[in-house]
Amino acid sequence: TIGMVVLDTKGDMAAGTSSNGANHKVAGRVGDAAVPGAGAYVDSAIGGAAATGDGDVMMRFLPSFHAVQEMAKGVHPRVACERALVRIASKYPHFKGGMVCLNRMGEFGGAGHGWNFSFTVQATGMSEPTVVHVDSI
Amino acid sequence: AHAAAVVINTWPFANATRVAFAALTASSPQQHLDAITVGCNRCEVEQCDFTVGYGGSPDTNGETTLDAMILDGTTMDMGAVAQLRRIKAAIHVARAVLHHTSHSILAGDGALEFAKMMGFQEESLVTPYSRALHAEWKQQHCQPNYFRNVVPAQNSSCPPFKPAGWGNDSAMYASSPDEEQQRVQALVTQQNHD
Repeated sequence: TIGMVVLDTKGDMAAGTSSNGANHKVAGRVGDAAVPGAGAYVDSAIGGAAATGDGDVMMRFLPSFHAVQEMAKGVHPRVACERALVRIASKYPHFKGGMVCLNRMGEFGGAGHGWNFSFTVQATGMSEPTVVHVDSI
Repeated sequence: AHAAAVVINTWPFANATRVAFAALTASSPQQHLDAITVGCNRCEVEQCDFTVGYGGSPDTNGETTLDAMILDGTTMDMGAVAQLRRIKAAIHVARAVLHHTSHSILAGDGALEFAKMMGFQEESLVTPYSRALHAEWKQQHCQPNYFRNVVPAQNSSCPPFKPAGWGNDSAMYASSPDEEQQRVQALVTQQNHD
């Protein structure tokens, strides 16, 4: 899966996903990528988030929506991502997932649970994309 | 004007980030949607880690199907496709759902019909790689899989299955719920995830 959040110079934000799901999934299965609030969510007045990992678990918790609501409280994007994943882990301690979060000010962060996660970012002032590695929380 | 432009995405898919960021510097009234579309599509074309796009993650029938979504954070317009069959550019179809319908999600064969109506080319998403993955899985007696509470036992058999009775917990779970959770999570890797 790729999950992406963007902020343009006018302050408009968007989020998106694209995925072919899990290997050997039961035919007919749909992952979290198509579910708003699960695979991704965004509100230009607040920020956006995207998630990756076990979609069958994540779509039950809407972690991207959760992270955006955390950012609405003024929480830093990295912490918002962590809180969304911790909420899932409280029910599914073996859960594997990763998230990226971006607020409307252009601040960003990421978090992973159950694995060491990497994300990519490019912002004004960066000539090339940068890959950021985060340890599992 | 807002000062900063930012693209952030899951995984080290730098090419997707790069083209998305370039779209943010173009003169388009829908830069933010353009960036998502070209960024996700780049991964669909490049088959990022075989977790995006055609030719990866075959289902129990050996078919690759795609899920995609695009959400406009300013208008809250959205479009998504779920279990899209036989169309490669899933994110473009999702954007067509956003622009050309007042719905949010189209799924399965209905999504395919919509995509064809919008001019997308129908083609197989199966590749030699995905065919080999599926063949190897069948050779391994369809292990691992995501079935449970079925007969014959899912941990040694291939589908089709029949439902096991619901009245007997010991028949429902071959292992404890915690062990079952660990088993499923062990299947999630950088090459196998949503």
